[in-house]
Amino acid sequence: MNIFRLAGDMTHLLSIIVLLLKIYATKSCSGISLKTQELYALVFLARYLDLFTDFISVYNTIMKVVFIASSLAIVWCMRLHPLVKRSYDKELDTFRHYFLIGGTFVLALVLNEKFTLQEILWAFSIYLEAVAILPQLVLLQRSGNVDNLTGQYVFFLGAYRAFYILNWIYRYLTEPRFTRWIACVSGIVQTGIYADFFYYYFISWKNNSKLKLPA
Amino acid sequence: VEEGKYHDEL
Repeated sequence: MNIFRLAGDMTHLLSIIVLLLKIYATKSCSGISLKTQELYALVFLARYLDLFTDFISVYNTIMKVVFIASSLAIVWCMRLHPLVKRSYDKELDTFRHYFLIGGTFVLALVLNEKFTLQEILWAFSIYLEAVAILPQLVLLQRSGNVDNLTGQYVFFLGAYRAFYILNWIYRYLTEPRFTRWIACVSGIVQTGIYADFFYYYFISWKNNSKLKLPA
Repeated sequence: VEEGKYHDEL
């Protein structure tokens, strides 16, 4: 563990807290993409299967359970909670996310660290996470204005993998034989996708105005 | 690559 990865994990956790706060406080999920939330739930379920096979640390286990539980809770809320589900922007959340699932799974079959079910699913979860935010960014663009909590959610989510990049640089410099190309390249792609959104988020913060994305 | 604890990150 190092300060960069800890910062990344805490920022990731914060993004989920912000999202849950928004849904709990407003009893609304307007502006949130259910498809992105479902992709994230799939990412965690695929990546954290090793809960049953490996023990890394208490911290690791607790965080995995928290991420799985919270992502499933958000999906449940948006689909089944009587009040929250009414505010879901179904007509705007139209990204064809099944192509993302299919494409990243095929990539995982081809590009993995070991051709075993667990490693294929791990690689799949890494690739899928890199692009999971796309439905949300498309939804943000279509709905135009972004409320504070949604903006912060996306910001923290993007920042977390950026911290991981610093973590990987740190580990590369301090650990012997640290080469994790799949995670590093995917992490860079993932952070890069957020960069465009960050730009508009920063501009609106600088001008102290409500975040507006180009149509 | 040692088995088991390779994926030690979240």
